[in-house]
Amino acid sequence: RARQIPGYEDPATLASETPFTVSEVEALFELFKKLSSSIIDDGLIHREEFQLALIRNRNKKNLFADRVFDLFDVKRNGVIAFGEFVRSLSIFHPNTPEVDKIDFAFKLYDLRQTGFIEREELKEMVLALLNESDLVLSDDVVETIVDKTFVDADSKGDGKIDTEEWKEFVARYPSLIKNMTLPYLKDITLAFPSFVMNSEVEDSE
Amino acid sequence: RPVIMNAFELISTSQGLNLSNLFEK
Repeated sequence: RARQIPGYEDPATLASETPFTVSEVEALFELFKKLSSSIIDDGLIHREEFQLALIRNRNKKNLFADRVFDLFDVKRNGVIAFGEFVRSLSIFHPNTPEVDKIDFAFKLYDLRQTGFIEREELKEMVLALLNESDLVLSDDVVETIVDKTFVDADSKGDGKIDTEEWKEFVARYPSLIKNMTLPYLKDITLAFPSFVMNSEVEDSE
Repeated sequence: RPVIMNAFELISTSQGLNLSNLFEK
């Protein structure tokens, strides 16, 4: 059944390229099947399915869920296949080097993929976060938050944050990439026994 | 004086960036 899924990749191959073990990749396949069949049962995760799982709402636009989807969709064909899902999730593994997490976060925040996080992009993200959280701040306050952050992060003072400045900034504020690590990815089989149970059933089939 | 938050710290709290939500039932 797994082989009928478009873009299915051998768990052993995926395990060899990521910090996951073969049985963990199999457990992730159970999760993938669930996510990829929540709206359209075609073995691929569509944007709406991803967003539904992340923010429990398929209609409300969420800039950040959109950005994560775009980065997971490595082939940029509008869907996340199993291999893309596992490789992208591996960034969030506790054993993945921090430099990869810092790089991923930079790409997330570089909304227009110019190689820089620009002031306008940061403001757009702050406004999106406020909107998502039903928080209202005056434009003055938003401008102040963005300005202060830029003064702090843009050490070269050229009005944009490059990857080097970003690395220095994260080194000073490590909490900024806390959400780039999912502790339980280290032992998915313990954290998600139901997925393992299912994958064992499949193994014996 | 109000504490001025780090904008990146603020946006890192987005639900859309909390991948653990993918694992919730």
